Amino acid sequence: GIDCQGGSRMCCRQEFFVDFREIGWHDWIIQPEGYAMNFCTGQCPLHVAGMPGIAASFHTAVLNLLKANTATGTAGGGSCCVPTARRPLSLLYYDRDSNIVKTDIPDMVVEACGCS
Amino acid sequence: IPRADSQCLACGEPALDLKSQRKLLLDLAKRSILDKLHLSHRPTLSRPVSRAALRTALQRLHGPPKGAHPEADNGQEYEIISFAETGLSNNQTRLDFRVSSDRTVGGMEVQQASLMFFVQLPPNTTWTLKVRVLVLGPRDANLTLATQHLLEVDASGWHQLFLGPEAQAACSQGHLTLELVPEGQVAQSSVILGGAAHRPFVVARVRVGGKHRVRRH
Repeated sequence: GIDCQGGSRMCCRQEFFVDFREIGWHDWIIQPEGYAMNFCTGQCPLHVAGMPGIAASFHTAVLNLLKANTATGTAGGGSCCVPTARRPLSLLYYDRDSNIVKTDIPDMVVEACGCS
Repeated sequence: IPRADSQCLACGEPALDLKSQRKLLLDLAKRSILDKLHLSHRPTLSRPVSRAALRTALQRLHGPPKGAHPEADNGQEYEIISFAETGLSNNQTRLDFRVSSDRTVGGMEVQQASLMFFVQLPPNTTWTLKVRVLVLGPRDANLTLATQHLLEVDASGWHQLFLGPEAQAACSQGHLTLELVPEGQVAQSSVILGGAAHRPFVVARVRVGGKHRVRRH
């Protein structure tokens, strides 16, 4: 997958860091200091549909372009820019009884995006 | 992030101005974290914990059990450290723990619980300590004895006692009471209760929303 830069219009991963101090949550979340709420955005034209990440080979892209242009009518449904790799978010925080709680929330951080 | 005058790349709607977009994303991040922690709103802390107690306790937190597969049945694992509210009653030390029920969504299953307490003993002394597990009676009226453990303590420092199924069940209900009853002459004050860095605490390993979780189709 690729990270969004400048005016990139193709499917890419947009990094977005939430600083817990900025939102006033640093008093109850002990670790980490923030959450990388990255998200996927951008277009998925047909010739890159089904790519695990836009960085797939040029050869595949040309083949798919030919397929897409020769296919009669448009293939069913569009292709969407979705997460293709994610990792857990480990949190250490106080609950309402001031207990210290440690947990790993699965699939919370998007690491890569691609076209469905 | 689209330029202010253009359309949103993903949905074609007119793009939000960057300030509104940032606010929307921050609200989304808050909502996402609270939902995954089964919280309706961020907690307001009732009893602040000192940095010394936090540091001492974290040295005893360990990672998930080796070979554990939290995804195996979609449960989410938590490790909870609960500091005791302490009280003295006729030569017995009573420790009250409130393992909060924020996580009751999907049922909270305590898989392991242990008591950590600090003892200051005179040199070359061995001390027998009885730890009684008290649970609320059927009509939540009084505390009744569920079980007890006998412990030989022969050195000052931190001691860990693994608590059995009765204490785990009490933790699952959100409230655990322990009584430390010293045997023999050693002074009651040997168990250090006060002091920021020596507060007794319980470490519980909890799973929420395990096997009985309703699968979303």
